[in-house]
Amino acid sequence: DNPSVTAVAMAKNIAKIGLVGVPDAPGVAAHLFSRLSARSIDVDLVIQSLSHEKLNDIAFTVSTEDLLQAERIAREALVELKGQGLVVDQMVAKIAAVGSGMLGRPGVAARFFQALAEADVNIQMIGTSEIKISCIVSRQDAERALGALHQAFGLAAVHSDE
Amino acid sequence: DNPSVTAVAMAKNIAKIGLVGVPDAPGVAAHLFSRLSARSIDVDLVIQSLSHEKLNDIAFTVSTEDLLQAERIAREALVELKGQGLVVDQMVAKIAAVGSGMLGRPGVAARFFQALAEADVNIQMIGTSEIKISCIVSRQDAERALGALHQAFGLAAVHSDE
Ligand SMILES: C[C@@H](O)[C@H](N)C(=O)O
Ligand SMILES: C[C@@H](O)[C@H](N)C(=O)O
Repeated sequence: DNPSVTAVAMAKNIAKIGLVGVPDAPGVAAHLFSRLSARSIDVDLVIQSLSHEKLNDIAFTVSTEDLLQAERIAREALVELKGQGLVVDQMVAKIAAVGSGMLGRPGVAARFFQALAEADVNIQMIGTSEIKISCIVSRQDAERALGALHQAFGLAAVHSDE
Repeated sequence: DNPSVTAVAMAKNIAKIGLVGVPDAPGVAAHLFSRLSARSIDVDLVIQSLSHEKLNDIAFTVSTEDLLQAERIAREALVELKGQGLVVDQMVAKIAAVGSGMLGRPGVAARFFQALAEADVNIQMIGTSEIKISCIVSRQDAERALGALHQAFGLAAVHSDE
């Protein structure tokens, strides 16, 4: 019924890490992700929004297997960058909708967010591209969120715990 | 030389709008994007990172042609949502790298950010997916950023002012 979205997927085997209050200056993101890459930590989402007073947060997700090591690296990077704090949350899941038909159809994102709202799911983070809407929700909301999107877009859901 | 990234693109005909300090509660993102969609405003990136003290920022990009109308709608939504403030910036550009080979190769994001750092480009916002790294930079840094990524990944750049 709505060809703009062709699949909805969920990944629960993930964790969120956020560096809070790092300097909003060239080289900061590079520093963090070079450190992670040097230890072969695979990062899925990287999300950074508006800066405030020359500081910003940089959030990213990793698999739960990598969390321990990723957190250690993130903490070292935080100190090196003189950031303010670290956020770590394992109780998260990624919910994503994909579809080549999204492009130029503003109603799709609205419908995605509305479905989650009606299921009383709080959206912790959002990252989109022209053909994909990804968001992070609490792990306890994940199944409910997936079902709501399934219904909103008339699709079969895909579990990808990887 | 690096098959993980197959293209680097830039879009300059865009503007950034951010709602600052809106409640981090179900329905907030839905409210904003329903308002935008109702007036057929096409949104490209939507980026939302960590919340703080039950508030969050929601940032998004639109084409410069839509900026005037999008800003009006965003302001109305901000009042309805009892948010703290609005950020609007026309002097931005989107720089993106795409490549199916990025998946599972943490060094790609590191290299992307390092290239921008070495070109002294400040990264304002970041949103990634498994096959795409998108970031927002100042419009005056856009060409330099594109050139740096071109060099880092050994690729021809694509202008897409749409
Ligand atoms: C915060 C971080 O992204 C910084 N602006 C940088 O360019 O690296
Ligand atoms: C901030 C906004 O994303 C809110 N958390 C919502 O779910 O709508």
